[in-house]
Amino acid sequence: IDAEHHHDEL
Amino acid sequence: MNIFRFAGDMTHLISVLVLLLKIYATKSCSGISLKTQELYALVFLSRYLDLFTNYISLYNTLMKLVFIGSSLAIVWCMRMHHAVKRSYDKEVDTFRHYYLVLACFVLATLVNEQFTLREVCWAFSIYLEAVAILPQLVLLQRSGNVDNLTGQYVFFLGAYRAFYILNWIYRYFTEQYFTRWIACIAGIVQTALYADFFYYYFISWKNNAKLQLPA
Repeated sequence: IDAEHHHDEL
Repeated sequence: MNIFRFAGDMTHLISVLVLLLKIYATKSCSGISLKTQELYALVFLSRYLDLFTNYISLYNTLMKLVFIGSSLAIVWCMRMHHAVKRSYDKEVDTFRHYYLVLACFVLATLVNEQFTLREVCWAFSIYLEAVAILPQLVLLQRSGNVDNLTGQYVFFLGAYRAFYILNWIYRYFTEQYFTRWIACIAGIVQTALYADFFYYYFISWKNNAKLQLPA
């Protein structure tokens, strides 16, 4: 997974 | 960022503001579950670990600070503030929420995107948020009548994750490789837990009557 992309939500 | 997610974040923000208004304006937290507030503080603290290490946008950082700050402030208020804590229904707010924390932690160690501290904490926060409203819903059923601000707080809190589900559907169809099964399934469970509350909330709104939950 693309970690940054994965946690772009609240 | 899409309109569904923005609507979800704003709905979530409104729910927090309504709760802060209730506590500040009435200097009372009657009908509010301290346990749900503690669970939400834990949800935000375990989800936003990367607050300072992983900058996404000013909006993202600001909202994280608002959610962490407000949840801690509410827990502090309900525990420490001389007037507010007197109105806390300790003997009604008896849900064993520590079991929820334990169950979510065990599940997060088993089901996660990657077995790393960050991903396990993230999955833990997702699972915990799905069930965090339970002490509050149980307290509302026990205390029967629900004051307007408390009812609106729970309503907006439930509605925000429904917007997030629309956001995940939208992203699934518009972005490649977008899958977020853990958050999506937990989000559906979370929203489903509000189903009966939404039903009674709608009935009270339609009949312009006081919100009554069956005991």
